[in-house]
Amino acid sequence: MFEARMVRGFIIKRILEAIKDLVSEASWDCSTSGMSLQAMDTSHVSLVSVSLKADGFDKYRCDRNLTLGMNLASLAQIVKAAGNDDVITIKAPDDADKITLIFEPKSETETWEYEIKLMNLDSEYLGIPETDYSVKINLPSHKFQRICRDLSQIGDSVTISAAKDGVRFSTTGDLGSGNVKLNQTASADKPDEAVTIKIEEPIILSFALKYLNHFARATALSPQVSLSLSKDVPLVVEYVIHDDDDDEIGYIRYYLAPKIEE
Amino acid sequence: DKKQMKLDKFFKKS
Repeated sequence: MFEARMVRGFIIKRILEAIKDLVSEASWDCSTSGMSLQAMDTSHVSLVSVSLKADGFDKYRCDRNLTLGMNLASLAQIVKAAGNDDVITIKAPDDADKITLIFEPKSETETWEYEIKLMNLDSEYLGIPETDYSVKINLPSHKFQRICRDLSQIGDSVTISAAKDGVRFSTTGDLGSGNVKLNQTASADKPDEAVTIKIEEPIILSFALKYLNHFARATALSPQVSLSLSKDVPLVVEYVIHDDDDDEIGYIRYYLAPKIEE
Repeated sequence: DKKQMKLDKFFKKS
């Protein structure tokens, strides 16, 4: 028996909104420690990895490890029907060929129940090597979203260059060019609005804005986002998910392969 | 022009 109940059901809604257009089908791996998912987009350029700790749920029971393969667009479509204040419960028997989703509006005496058929997917797991990144940038997630959105009006790729004097995001296109320079913020009065830049070694790397704009759909999950970069390796864009007490309950990490000179 | 790399080059199948 598997049962996971989340009072802040909007977290599940937001996670699905953040991944459904990047990967169409994926498997959730459920164990006593929590639920996780790893999937690449069809072009094998980006990968999304989601983790939700068992502690992050208000009730969590997993009697034996389960793999729940499903169409994420369908799941997102159904979960979209849940209200932002609804409690969401996911249930599956051990030999599941479907899962049950239960939505309970907090203030009312009604229960909405949906069943979703499961799929047998050939999951292809990629081992992601431990990397000591040369550059780690933490910035407000809405600022990252705006940078990606605005620069994609000009060009298809963004070049991220990080050096001691700050980080620059730049693009060029037929219209002209654009760039944004970010410096580390001085005060820690508003941690959500802070920009912190750690540089071991200066880097300059280019990435497709199309994918970064997909990643930015996770903005509602966290006020801050981190970008980890090293020369000639995939970029990691991470949104850490917190509960009401500000404890970490999971994350969405996106990996994006760089564009290199031919 | 720049060429888009694929993740398979960096991450190993396990």
